[in-house]
Parts: sequence; C-alpha cells; structure tokens
Amino acid sequence: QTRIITIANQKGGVGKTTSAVNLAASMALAGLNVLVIDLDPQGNASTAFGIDHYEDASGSFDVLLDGEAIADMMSAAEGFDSLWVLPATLDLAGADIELISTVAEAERPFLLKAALADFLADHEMDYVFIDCPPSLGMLTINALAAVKEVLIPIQCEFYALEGVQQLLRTIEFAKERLNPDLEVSTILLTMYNSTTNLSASVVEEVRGYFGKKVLETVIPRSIYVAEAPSFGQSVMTYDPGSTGAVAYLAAAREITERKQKG
Amino acid sequence: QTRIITIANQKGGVGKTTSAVNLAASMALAGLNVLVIDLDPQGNASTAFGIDHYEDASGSFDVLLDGEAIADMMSAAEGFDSLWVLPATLDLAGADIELISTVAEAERPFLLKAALADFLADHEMDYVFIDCPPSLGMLTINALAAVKEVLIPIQCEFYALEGVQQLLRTIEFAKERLNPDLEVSTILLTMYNSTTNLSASVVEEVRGYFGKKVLETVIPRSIYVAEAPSFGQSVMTYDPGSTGAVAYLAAAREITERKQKG
Ligand SMILES: Nc1ncnc2c1ncn2[C@@H]1O[C@H](COP(=O)(O)OP(=O)(O)OP(=O)(O)O)[C@@H](O)[C@H]1O
Ligand SMILES: Nc1ncnc2c1ncn2[C@@H]1O[C@H](COP(=O)(O)OP(=O)(O)OP(=O)(O)O)[C@@H](O)[C@H]1O
Ligand SMILES: [Mg+2]
Ligand SMILES: [Mg+2]
Repeated sequence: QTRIITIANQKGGVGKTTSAVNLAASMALAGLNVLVIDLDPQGNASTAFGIDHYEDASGSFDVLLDGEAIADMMSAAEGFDSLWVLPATLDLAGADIELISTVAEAERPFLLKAALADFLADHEMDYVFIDCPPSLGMLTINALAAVKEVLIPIQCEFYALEGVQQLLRTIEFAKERLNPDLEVSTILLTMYNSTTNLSASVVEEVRGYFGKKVLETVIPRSIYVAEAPSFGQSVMTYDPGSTGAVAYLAAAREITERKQKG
Repeated sequence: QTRIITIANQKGGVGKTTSAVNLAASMALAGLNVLVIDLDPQGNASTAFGIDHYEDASGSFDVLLDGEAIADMMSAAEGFDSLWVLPATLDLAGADIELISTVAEAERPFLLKAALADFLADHEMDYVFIDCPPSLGMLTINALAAVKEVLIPIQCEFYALEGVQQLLRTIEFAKERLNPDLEVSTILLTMYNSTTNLSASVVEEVRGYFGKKVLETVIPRSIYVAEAPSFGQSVMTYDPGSTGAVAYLAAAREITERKQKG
C-alpha cells in the first residue's frame, strides 16, 4: 500500500522542499521505493537531486496540462537505487491561468490524482512525497486532492504560526469539497534554534495545539542542511553525521513507524 | 515626490516582510512619512506593527475589491509619529479568483495603482513600501504595475538564487505590458551567515550579476530580528543595538541617499 504525502504550507521558506528532499532520501537509503513530485515552479526539489529542469524539460507541467504519464516524465535521482523525481519546470508558474482556460472547473483539482492512480496501478512505490509552492493555488489544491495525508512543516519562528490557521481552513475546504479522506497526519517542526526562547515557545504552542500529530523529532537549524543543495545533494549524503541529517533520519523513521501503528 | 517601492520575490522566506517592516520603521524614526501596504494574505507586516487584521478588518482587500480609499482603510502604527499601515486580511487569499469574476481583465492589474494615485493626491508621503506574498499572482502584478521601483531581497542561501531568473522575467513582462517605468532599483542581501562559505559565494554571485543595484549593506542573520515580531515590534525599536537593526538602518540610509544621486 503506497503512502502518498503532500508537504504544504503557504508560509514561505519553512522547510517544505528541504523536508521533502531529506525525508525521501532517508527512505530511499533505507531501501524503500520513493517518488518525489515537485509542484513548485522554482524547482528547488528537482535541483536538490541534481535533475535538469530547464523550461522545456519533461516534468509535472506535462502531466497536469498535457496528460502525459508520470512514468514517462520522471527521472531517476543519481546516487540512489530507488528514488525518482517528477521535476518542476518554470512553465508550471502559468498552470493556474492555463488550467482555467483549458480544463473544466470540476476536473481541475483532480488532474494529479488521476495521473497518480494510473502510475501506481503498475509501479510499486512505498512513499510518494509532493512538494508544494508557498501558495494555496491550483497546484497545492491538486496536491491536497490527491492524497490521504498532509505533512505541514512549521518553522520554529514567529511568523510561521500566523499562516497555520489559513492553511488548516484550506485543508478543511479540500476535505469537504474534494477529498473526504484528507487528514493532517504529521506536523514537523523545522529550523529549531536552541539559542533563543522563540523556538522553544513555538514548539510549545504547536505541541499544545496539534498534540500527537507533531513528530517527537524536531529538525535543528544546521548550516550543512543549507549547504547540501548547492552540491546537488541531500544532507543525508552530503554530511550524514550532521545534526540536520541525524534529525531527518529520525523523523523519517518516526513517519514509517507511525504507519505501522495505523 | 513620493518614492513607492515594491518588495517582491516569489521565493518564500527570503526577508520580504522583515525588510518592508524594518526599512519603513527606520525611515519613520528618521522623521519621514511612510506607508506600508501589506498585500500578503498572511498579514505578517500588519502583525509586525501590532495591527489587527482579523477577517473582517479594514485593509487592502477593501481597496482592491471594493474600491475603498486607502486613507479610510489604513491604521497608524503604534509607537510611531509618521508610519501608517494598510493591513492585509485573510480574505485577500481569494483575490486572484474574485478579481477574475468581478473586474475586466484589462483593469485588473491597475487597481492598486489607481488607489495609490488617489491617495497621494492629498496625502504627503515620502516612502511607500508594498510587501508581496511569495507568488507571482495578481497581487504581486498589482504591486509591480503601481511603482517605478522594485526592491528584491535575496537570502544568502542556495535555493534563493534559483528563483531570481523567474522573477526578473515577470518584472520584464510587467514592464512591457503594464508599466514601462518599472525598474529593479535595489537588491538587498539578507540573512547573511558569516560561519559558512555558502553566504559569501551567494553574495559574490549576486554582486557579479546585478552590480551597482546591490546595496553595499548586507543584512546579517540575527536572532533579534526574528524575535522582534513576536513582541509586535520592528527590530529597530526592539533591539536598536543589534547587528540586524544597525544593518537595516544603514540599508535605509543607502536607499535614501541613492535617490538623491538619482
Ligand atoms: N534545518 C535547516 N537548517 C538550516 N537551513 C535550513 C534548514 N531547513 C531549510 N533550510 C534552508 O532554509 C531555506 C528555506 O528552506 P526551503 O527552501 O526548504 O523552504 P520552503 O518552505 O520549501 O520554501 P518555499 O516556500 O520557497 O518553497 C533554504 O535555503 C534551506 O536550505
Ligand atoms: N536577518 C534576519 N535574521 C534572522 N532571522 C530573520 C532575518 N530576516 C528574516 N528573518 C526571519 O526569517 C523568516 C522569514 O522572513 P520573512 O517572513 O520576512 O520572509 P518573507 O520573504 O516575507 O516570507 P514569505 O515568503 O512567507 O512572505 C521570519 O521568521 C523572519 O523573522
Ligand atoms: Mg520549496
Ligand atoms: Mg512575507
């Protein structure tokens, strides 16, 4: 049974891409089959795995707007035996507008869901992670309509708390109108800075609000995490002993174990 | 002559809001008349100045979608003599879709420009800063159509470089189709971390590409900058001696001085 997880938060720079990349890398290094779908036109997740995503490259734009099959548009990530990436290209930025003029309103939110159903009918994947842009437009809506689980990364900083209500409302809307199975399954606290009370108070507030959904593992701020993508690597392979890598490995293990408990 | 500056970058978490807030605060503390326009539905800039922006509060949504006057929707920022904020409310998140169904396509990009022209006809402002969400939708397009100058904050991290090309193309599009006076006047490097080569290499690359447009002043990563909004303050008043506050003051001075040189 494939577990498909959308990583969403319209607040910018909270660690969506970094979490998608490093959780996927951790699972793949543990021998699981993993697909990363990059829905952010900036293509940061594609870059992190060293995958070309210039304007006309194959990717998620072709799947959503031209009905191409995921299997034909995805690339294998170098250095991994069982990790594939459906890259994002710049033309994805125009998806919201293009979808309005080319696809009937009722079908628009379900393009990714349909493509994923086709793909998983004959490809064995253990995990699929979907990286979203920092907005609540049609790309994020497609990601919410396609999954049972949402993982929300929350940066341990003040502004990051503000947007959570808005995100929860959007998820609620998607659950009511598009996808009754949708749940916020996981909250991952990121960029924890131990030198300030600010981080600790954010952690306390988030645990108070979300309870057990919040992973025990908190990802610390670590320079090696930020350096890794400039070498086309995940921190898991760039510096496996760093606090960031150790934390992402522990978070990945927690996520896989939670599944077993159901 | 009022100087109106849009602060834009679709990459999330690069310091758009932090720069809008602290540059505006610096200018206001120096006695200038300053207006901050918050176009981000998350309303982080509104929060930073301690301004209520619950769902039905007055703000930029009313100006763009109901034709209200800026002067009637703005609030004075507490603790300042000459700083006003046009707050963002959550309903702004629906602006893209609502504008498509209520305003003719040709007029949509110019709603803010028209409202600002009315406002400045009888309100003396030295600076107007417009904070944008991390996307290139109709809110950011309105901000680009309304100004002569764009300030692009670039975080001194790897992913931040990826999105710049896309942003420059959008600005070029806005200049050709909507606003021939539009220029990228200022590049501000943010969250510089002196403990890693990554920051230094980003600075080098950005100075190499943008030359003189890049401010001499680079904003360092400073925990006091991140803490200030949790007290409803700018770092300028929260901890004026911190490296972050000193840098934003220097950046504000550089911006005002550049104007004089024309
Ligand atoms: N634990 C960490 N320690 C240090 N730096 C981090 C950490 N996690 C992420 N970063 C850095 O912070 C920045 C923001 O992270 P990232 O790009 O993953 O966030 P995002 O939510 O995907 O952003 P966007 O909203 O633009 O998609 C990046 O430069 C990244 O390298
Ligand atoms: N110089 C700095 N030092 C330390 N932290 C900073 C600095 N500048 C910004 N921050 C923090 O980094 C986070 C991102 O900054 P900010 O919210 O201003 O970015 P943004 O570009 O406006 O984000 P968004 O894309 O969501 O609108 C915030 O938590 C902020 O407090
Ligand atoms: Mg991202
Ligand atoms: Mg912001």
